[in-house]
Amino acid sequence: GVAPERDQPCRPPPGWVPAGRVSPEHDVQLTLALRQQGTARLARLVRAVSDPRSPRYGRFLSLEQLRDLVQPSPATLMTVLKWLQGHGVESCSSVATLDFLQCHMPASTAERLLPGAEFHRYLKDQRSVVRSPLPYTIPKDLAEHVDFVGGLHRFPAERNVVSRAWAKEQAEPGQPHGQRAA
Amino acid sequence: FHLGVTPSVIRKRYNMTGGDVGLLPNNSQACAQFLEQYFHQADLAEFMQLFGSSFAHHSKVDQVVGHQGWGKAGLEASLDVEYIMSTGANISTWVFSNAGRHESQEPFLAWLLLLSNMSSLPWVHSVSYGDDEDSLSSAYLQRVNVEFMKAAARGLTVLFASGDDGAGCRRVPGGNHTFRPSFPASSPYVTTVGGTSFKNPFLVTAEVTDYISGGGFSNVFPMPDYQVAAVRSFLRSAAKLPPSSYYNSSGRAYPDLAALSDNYWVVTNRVPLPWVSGTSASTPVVAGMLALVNDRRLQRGQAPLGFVNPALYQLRERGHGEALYDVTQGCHLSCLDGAVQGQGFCAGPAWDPVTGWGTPNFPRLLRALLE
Repeated sequence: GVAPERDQPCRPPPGWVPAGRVSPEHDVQLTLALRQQGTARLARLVRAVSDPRSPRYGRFLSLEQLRDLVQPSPATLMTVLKWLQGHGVESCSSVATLDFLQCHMPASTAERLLPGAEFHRYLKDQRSVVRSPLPYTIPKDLAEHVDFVGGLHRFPAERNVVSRAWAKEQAEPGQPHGQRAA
Repeated sequence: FHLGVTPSVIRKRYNMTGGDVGLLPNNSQACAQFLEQYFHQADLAEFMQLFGSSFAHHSKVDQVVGHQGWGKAGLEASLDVEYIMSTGANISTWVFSNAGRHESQEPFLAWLLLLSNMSSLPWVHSVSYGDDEDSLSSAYLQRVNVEFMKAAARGLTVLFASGDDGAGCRRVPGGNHTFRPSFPASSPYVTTVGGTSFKNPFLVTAEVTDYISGGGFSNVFPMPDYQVAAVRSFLRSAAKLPPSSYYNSSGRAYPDLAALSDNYWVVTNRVPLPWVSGTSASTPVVAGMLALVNDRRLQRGQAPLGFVNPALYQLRERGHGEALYDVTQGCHLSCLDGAVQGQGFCAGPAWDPVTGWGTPNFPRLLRALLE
């Protein structure tokens, strides 16, 4: 198979504690980013509608017009749907632009669908996530139809931008809390 | 003098008068953050009671998209809501909340799907989210970038906090250091907001850089046309630059502009808290102002601003240099090593990778963006 995200780190960030592999029937939710069409045209259009010097400045698209521009090709939709159905995946929903699919399935099905992946639970504070510490692959003939699969490797955001800056103040020894303001 | 940043301090510093409030019922703004935090309507009401007496304002978020549980309010969620509604005063406000998400969901990705699935959305989105560019796969980066293009094509203005790590720092194979850009701050299709501090923290004075203000150059996205001239001018005229091996001088440079990011008052769980800082504070402040500009544009029958960067980078050449206060003093942090000794880039005239073009002078910015 092909690894769409070979360069995506799979290690859990600091603080997330492995809590074992989930059971085969455990429900996981995957987000498939389907290959879009018309991205080059989209870039040209964005430039035209965003530049005050352009005659088309402010002529924005509706969601339907955007869909007509970027929606995946029929071949992409057919290939992906056939692949999912081949693995018994039925519970999927799409978005208005048809370029994402969100599917629920048992972990065992997901691991067959995405060879290499293994779904484990990780815990941190009161939070729990299910991720794969191993890279996933997709069949070769799917590579031109799927950008990536979400829900496997990226952990929830840790950046509490506000408190970190504050925490930074806390962490700097010897610096009284208010000194930065002073 | 003042004891920290409140809405009236911000509105005074950026010359917003009592008349600078939203008037249109069909204008709207939104904030999103992905730390599974809740905000409390009661905190917002209390915040406005304490700090909102000098301007007309809503005291309630009109729409919450996603889960709004019953847990404690989070600092970041409270800050986002309270300050976008202070500069985007009297404008209908939405909150995208991902608290209580499915345990195998990616909260930020889920938000992008929502944008692709909702035909009516607020025009302006303030997003407090950032990750290290090098912690994300190139397939993901490229696709998420296309999602921002889609938003821009629909006329949405999407703003991201530039991050609180200054230029950032990481060790590359071989042991050398390099700066560490943040994403989505480094996407060419979002407006990235940096941070400043008052020169005299207890007076409404000129601003200097906030040393935590995120900024730098993308290692993934090339420099977009709209900023080439501004960035080239900086690289040519900067009194002091870090070693060139620390950053990709041909990458998308950010932030685009900035606002105060230091010592905010926030009400959370009924308690007013001081000393809250970060570019998560400056981003909703700028977002609210742009929502107010939209309010005036829509009143005139003009289209909303949409992706605002091309217009922003043309302000000076179109004679609207006064639309932003140029922040020229101070640097932001970076690697603690012998080569750069903890210093990243430094602010300078016009655009710089610490505060962008500077901070909004609202009436002048409004006039420029109504043209």
